[in-house]
Amino acid sequence: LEARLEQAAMLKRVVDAIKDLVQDCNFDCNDSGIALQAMDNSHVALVSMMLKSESFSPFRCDRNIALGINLTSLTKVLRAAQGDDILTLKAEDAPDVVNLTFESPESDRLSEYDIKLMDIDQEHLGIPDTEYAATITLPSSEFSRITRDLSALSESVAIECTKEGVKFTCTGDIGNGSVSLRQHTNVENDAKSVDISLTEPVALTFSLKYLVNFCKAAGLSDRVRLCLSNEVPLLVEYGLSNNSYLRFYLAPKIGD
Amino acid sequence: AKKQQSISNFFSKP
Repeated sequence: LEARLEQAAMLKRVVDAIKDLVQDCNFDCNDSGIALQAMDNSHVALVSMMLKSESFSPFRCDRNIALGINLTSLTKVLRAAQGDDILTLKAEDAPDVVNLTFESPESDRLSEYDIKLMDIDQEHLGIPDTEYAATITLPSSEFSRITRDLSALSESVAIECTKEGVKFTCTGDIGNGSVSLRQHTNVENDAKSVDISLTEPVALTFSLKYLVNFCKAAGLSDRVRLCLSNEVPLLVEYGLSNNSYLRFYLAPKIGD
Repeated sequence: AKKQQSISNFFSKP
């Protein structure tokens, strides 16, 4: 494997966004790119990352390899990279280590690190293709704000989407709260728009602790997409350039 | 009361 990223910031942010949710992960490398799928310890949330080969330049992967990496270790090494450094990942066939180099674009500084790999026996879940009943695209900062504000009151949030809009509601010991958003097009800045596409109304309840955690990815993208259907996991997607993405799935809370 | 579901109840195992 040899994969060169123009900006180390992208990998730094991705790892930062998922390291509190998942610890030891396989980075599955093949000629289409680098993928990661992992459940959190409690098996409530699932992280699915895809960094397409087009996000790297150049990208070469001659044989499929799984790089088992501890994200705490990776974080330590990535801290040594500046955001605008050029980052290159390298691994040999049947590797013991993954090699990372950080090149400063302005100086002749080159740093180089090896991280020991681990054998991770991870089961891959098959994620079905779902036609979601409701898809909401909103500013990622807005979603972060909603989850943060409501998590101060309650452990859970009910998300209801109807043709009127989307409503986030919580009930806690000190009282209750809600935030409603309507479809809204910001003509001056499309990144601030709220788009709602609905085929049937949905109402689901989720743990806010996980949603707050997902929002650590907000720095990766101005926009976040929430996909919901009744009684299935919520999909929270942060799109990256070149069709790469960071997706989080969260199992709902369901009544008896 | 609502019960937290597990993600593996929804996604198929290999």
